[in-house]
Amino acid sequence: MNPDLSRERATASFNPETITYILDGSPEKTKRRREIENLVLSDPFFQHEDPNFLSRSERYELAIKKSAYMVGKMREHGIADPEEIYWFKRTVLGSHVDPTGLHWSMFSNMLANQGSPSQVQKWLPLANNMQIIGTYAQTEMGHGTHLRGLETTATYDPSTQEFILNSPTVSSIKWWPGGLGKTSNHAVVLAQLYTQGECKGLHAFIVPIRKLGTHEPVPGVEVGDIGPKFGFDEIDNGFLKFDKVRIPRDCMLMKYAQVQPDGTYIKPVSDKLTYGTMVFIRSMIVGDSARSLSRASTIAIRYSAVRHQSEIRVGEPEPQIMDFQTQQYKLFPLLATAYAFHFVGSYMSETYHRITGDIQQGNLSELPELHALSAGLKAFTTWVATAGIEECRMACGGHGYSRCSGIPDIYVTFTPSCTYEGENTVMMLQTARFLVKSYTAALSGERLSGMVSYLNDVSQQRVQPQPL
Amino acid sequence: ASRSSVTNINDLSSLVEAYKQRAAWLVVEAAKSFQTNVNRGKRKEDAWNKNSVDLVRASEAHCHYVVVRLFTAKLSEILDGAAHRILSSLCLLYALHGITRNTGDFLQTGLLSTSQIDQVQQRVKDLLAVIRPNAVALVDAFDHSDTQLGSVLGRYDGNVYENMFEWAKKSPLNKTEVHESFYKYLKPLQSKL
Repeated sequence: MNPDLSRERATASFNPETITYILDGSPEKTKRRREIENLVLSDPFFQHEDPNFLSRSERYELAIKKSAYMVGKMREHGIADPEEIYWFKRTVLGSHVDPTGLHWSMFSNMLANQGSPSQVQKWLPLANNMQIIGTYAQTEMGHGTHLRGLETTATYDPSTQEFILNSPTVSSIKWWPGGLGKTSNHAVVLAQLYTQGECKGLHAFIVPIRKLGTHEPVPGVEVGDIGPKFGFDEIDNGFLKFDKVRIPRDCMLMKYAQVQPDGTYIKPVSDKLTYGTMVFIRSMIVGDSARSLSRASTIAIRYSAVRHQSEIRVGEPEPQIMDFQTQQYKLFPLLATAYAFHFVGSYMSETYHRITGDIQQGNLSELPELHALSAGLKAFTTWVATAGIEECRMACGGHGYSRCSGIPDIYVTFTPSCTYEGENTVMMLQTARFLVKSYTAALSGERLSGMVSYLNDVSQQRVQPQPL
Repeated sequence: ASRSSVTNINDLSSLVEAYKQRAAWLVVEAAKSFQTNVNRGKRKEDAWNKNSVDLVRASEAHCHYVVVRLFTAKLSEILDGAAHRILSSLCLLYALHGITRNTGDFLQTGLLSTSQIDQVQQRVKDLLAVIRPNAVALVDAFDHSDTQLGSVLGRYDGNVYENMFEWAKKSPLNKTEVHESFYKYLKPLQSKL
């Protein structure tokens, strides 16, 4: 053990274990988390070679190999609770990503939450056994966060009771979904629904893109990898082009909106329900912001205790760089931020599950606030965390630039969250729309609840800018 | 209008109140500006676009308030005295540092005076010294294993330099003592020049 780190640990004013329990939620949770993590740490299979020295193709292959083994291991150990799955996976993956990640998150979540009972019964067991491997294809080459601008069409043909999926322009080609290029054989595709000659807006369809068995693309589908990116080397983010591909009527996910055999359209209770999966992922990203920033802070702070450089007092030995106030000023606010975001992440996760439960019971009253809060906090935390990770890298001097510091991997894996699941500025404007709407409602005498309840006071002139 | 309860920069509930008032102010200003544009005959969409920088600023302030409020609320659940003390210091650092990064908002809204901004900046520096002896323990508490960190610099045992050297030796460029490109390109060039 490095003597500086030993001394730092010996002189702390608190027991870190106590705070670990707080972060996990309880000592029992910490114990269980460590049990799960040890299943990975003690398994020689997961002691793989350093991916930093592999080509992209080799990294993808290694990631697929690990994914397949990981799923088998979790089944073998009976790990089925979502939180335990998350602990297991993050220990396997470290700073890297899983090419089947979207299959287990957005694809399965979409089937479970947007499918009718018969669709759930049909598709979910196939997804759970990986007979079908899926991804979530929403973003297009020419359109992202602005959903109404998406161009892919699904036109209903009542004569055959099929939808015809089409990519009418180059810019409508689905672009970027993880696991789409080579891994998946199905995709949940977001497309503009046309029936009885009218556009009914964006709806979700489960679409076969590769044949079961041969894994060859189905006729009319062009699918492949979009090429190297800033990071995400393990993932085959892909493109997907439809040339009038026909799918059966029951491939439209019909829990809320429906198209009847004759083409009659039945509206959902709320348009926002279609985007529930994105809300779920945005809520989770808040916790990821905390995790990524806490990892970068851990690296930079431990290294700052080990590294000696320059001098504070002339003639004395080089001090630990953490003794420089400038280094503290770089790192400690980020450490505090990581803690703050951790608690916010826990809150968002709890809130998401609570409100989703209410929605299942037909109560949609808190849905707008959940949308606004998840969008805003996703944007707020990812912006801060991305900048913070970069600050941590620079706080490690020249060595932070080496891939061996681990920080470049954390950065390139985390920073896409500023643009995926909603570009951050657009997310902030969605939150602003809710805030302005809430303020207007308060002015007209409506009583607000939740995190915007302070606007009640503004409307009644109880909150005024005041000197401290 | 009633007086604000915000009186003490070391009091977290006062700071939550300050963040709340900042958010309220920015939301109201952005909403009013948007509405003024609409009242002057601008289309709603154009009025929205014309005020979007302020609207984003209002959203950020709202989110910042939510984060400060939730962090502060969490402290009330912590029973262990030593843990409570250090996490309270961290929470205070988070809130005060946020003020130093957004002084314009707090000054513009009249929530803080310039002399109080000086106090906040000084307090941030005091808190750095409070956190310094506990910084390593605070990151240890995250309980990230070396495997999860994937970092030579951040190793739990701190044996950084020897492991950096070992890691570098794994580079594919070190598989041979002399890289073939030397014979293919540099050596012929050397013989020509």
